[in-house]
Amino acid sequence: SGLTEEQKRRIEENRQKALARRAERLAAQQ
Amino acid sequence: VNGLTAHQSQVLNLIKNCPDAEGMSLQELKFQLHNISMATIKQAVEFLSSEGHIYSTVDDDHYKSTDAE
Repeated sequence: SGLTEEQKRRIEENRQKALARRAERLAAQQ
Repeated sequence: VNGLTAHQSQVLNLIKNCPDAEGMSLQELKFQLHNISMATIKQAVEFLSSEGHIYSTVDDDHYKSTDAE
């Protein structure tokens, strides 16, 4: 891909944060 | 079914199916969902992001799905 290492790092960071939000929301629904 | 509105589901499905490394842009979403206003698309994107279904990538105009891969 044409992404820089910095962009890839930021994307992965945002992905991890989103996964944490998703898990939080699912836990709140239980 | 999944607790999402029809518009939110449409936006999520398009983002999920986007193969680009930087994800899908708001402009591309608007192009695909020409019958939905940009304001509605942005609202759906904000909701999906707050719920952790999607996340911004290279900037706040590009999004990927956490369900992808």
